[in-house]
Amino acid sequence: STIVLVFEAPADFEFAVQAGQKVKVGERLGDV
Amino acid sequence: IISAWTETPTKWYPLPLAVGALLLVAIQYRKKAKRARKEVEVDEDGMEIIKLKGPWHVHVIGALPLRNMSRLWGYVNSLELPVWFRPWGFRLYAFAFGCNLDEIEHEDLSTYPSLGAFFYRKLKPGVRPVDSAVLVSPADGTMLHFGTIKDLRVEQVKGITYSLDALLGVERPGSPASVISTPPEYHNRDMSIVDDREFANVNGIEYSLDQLIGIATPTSGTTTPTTDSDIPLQPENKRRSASGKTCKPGNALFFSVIYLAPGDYHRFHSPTAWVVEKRRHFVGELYSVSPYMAKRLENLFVLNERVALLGRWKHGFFSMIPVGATNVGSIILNFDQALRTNVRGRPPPPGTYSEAVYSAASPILNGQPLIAAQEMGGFCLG
Repeated sequence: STIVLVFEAPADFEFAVQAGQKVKVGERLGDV
Repeated sequence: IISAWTETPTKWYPLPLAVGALLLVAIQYRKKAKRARKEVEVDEDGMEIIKLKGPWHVHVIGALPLRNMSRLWGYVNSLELPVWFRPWGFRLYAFAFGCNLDEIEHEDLSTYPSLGAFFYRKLKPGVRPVDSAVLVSPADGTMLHFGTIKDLRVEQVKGITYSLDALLGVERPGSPASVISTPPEYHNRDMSIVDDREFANVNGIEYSLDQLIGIATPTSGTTTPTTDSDIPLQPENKRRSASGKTCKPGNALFFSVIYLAPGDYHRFHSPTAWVVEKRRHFVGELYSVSPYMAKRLENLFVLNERVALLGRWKHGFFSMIPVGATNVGSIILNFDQALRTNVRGRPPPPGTYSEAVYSAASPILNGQPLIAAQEMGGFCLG
C-alpha cells in the first residue's frame, strides 16, 4: 500500500528526508 | 593475447541483407514504442485516457483477476487461527517481515484472532513521538519519491509522470455528493468563542482555529475565497484544475509518496493539522505498488483503487491519497463508515469516482478537522 500527499506550500518548503529513507508516524517530513 | 590482437588479420565482409533489415525494423520499433510511452492520449473533453502501459510482464500481471485474488486473500486471512498456533505464527511472520513486536499494543499475541487482525494491529501509546514540523509522516514506511509538481504532472519515478487531475479527479459541476455523518467521537460541534477567538474541540482537546488550520471559513459553507492576485494552477485550463482552487502567490505544489511494506504498521495518521472537506473514491485495479512495479507500470497510482481526501491547511490546498494494492485492497477511514472499498464487481472506467463531503462533521470548519498524527484509518488485508 502507498500514501501519496499532494499539497500547496510556500515555495521555500523543504523536505527533511531522502528518497529511500525509512520513516515512522510523526517523524518530520518537511518544514517551511 | 598481444600477438593475437596485433597479428590476426581483420577481414571485413557484408552482413546478409535480411539481418540489416531486421536491425532497422528493431530500431524503428523501439523508437515508436518510446514515443508512444511519452504521448498522452486525451478524450473529447481533453482528459487523459488512463490505460495500462509498461513492458510485457506488466501486461501479464494486468491480465490476472487481481481484485478477486485480493478479496480471497482477505477472506483467508480473516479466518480464526487456533490459539496455540497464534504466537508461533505471528512471531514467524514478524521475523520474516521485520515487525517490531515490542511496540505493539497487545504483547500477548494469542489475543489476535487472525493474521488480518495482527496486520491491522495498534501501537502502544507514546511509541511514535510527534515532531513539531508542519508536515510529519502519516505512516510507517519508506519515502519512495518527493518533489514539486510541474505542469500538473506528478513524477512516479524519474522520467515517468502521471496527471494530477487523474489522481485527484476533476470537479464535476452539478453532480451530487453524499453528505457523510461522522461517528460521534469525530463530531466537532463544540465550538466556543473565548476572547474573540474561536475554539474547536477535537477528540476532547481544545484547539484554537488558528492552531488548527490557520484560518476559519465562513459558516455559510463556502470555500476559501481567492483573490484576483492568485496564480492559477493550470492557466490554460483553470476550470478543470484538480483542487478546484488556485495557488497563492509565492506558493508551489509539492508531492510525496510513502510505501508501506507488508511488515509495517498499517494504520495511517494525519500528516498535519488540516480540514478534510471531501473524499473521492476511485474504484480501480489492485496492482502491486511495490517499488518494482512503480518503476515499470506507468500510471500505477491512477489505475489502482484509492481514496483521495481533499481539504485545506494553513498554506492552502492539502490532499492525502491512500492507494490500495493486491494484498491490501481495503482502505478504512475512521470518520467515514460509509466508505466501502474492494467490493465485488467490475470496476468502472478509470477516472470515475463517487464523492462525499464532510461538511456535517463541523459546520464552522466545513469539513472534518484533524490534528497532526491523529489516527485516520488504515489498510486491511484483502
